[in-house]
Amino acid sequence: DPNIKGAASEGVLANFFNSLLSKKTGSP
Amino acid sequence: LALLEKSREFFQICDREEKGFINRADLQHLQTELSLSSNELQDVFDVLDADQNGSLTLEEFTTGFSQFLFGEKTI
Repeated sequence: DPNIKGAASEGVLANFFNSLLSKKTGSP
Repeated sequence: LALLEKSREFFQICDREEKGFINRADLQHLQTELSLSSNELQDVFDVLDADQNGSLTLEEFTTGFSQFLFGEKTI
């Protein structure tokens, strides 16, 4: 199901970019 | 414009050797920094690597970033 795959992809991307965002904001 | 700047910034974090592209090994290096598993980073790479050629360009990376921000592919 492409919808399920799409949702899973978004979750994976969200984790990745959220981690990058918090890494940036967490550094001085 | 802010999207592009942020995307370029993140791209440079991943592309430490300034090759101009990101490969799977580059993402794996971020495993400890980003607290993501190897499998998760593999999935991220697969999602971002739209043409599945094994390297991520800034354009592909930006497309993925905008997909994350806006929920769909806008670039």
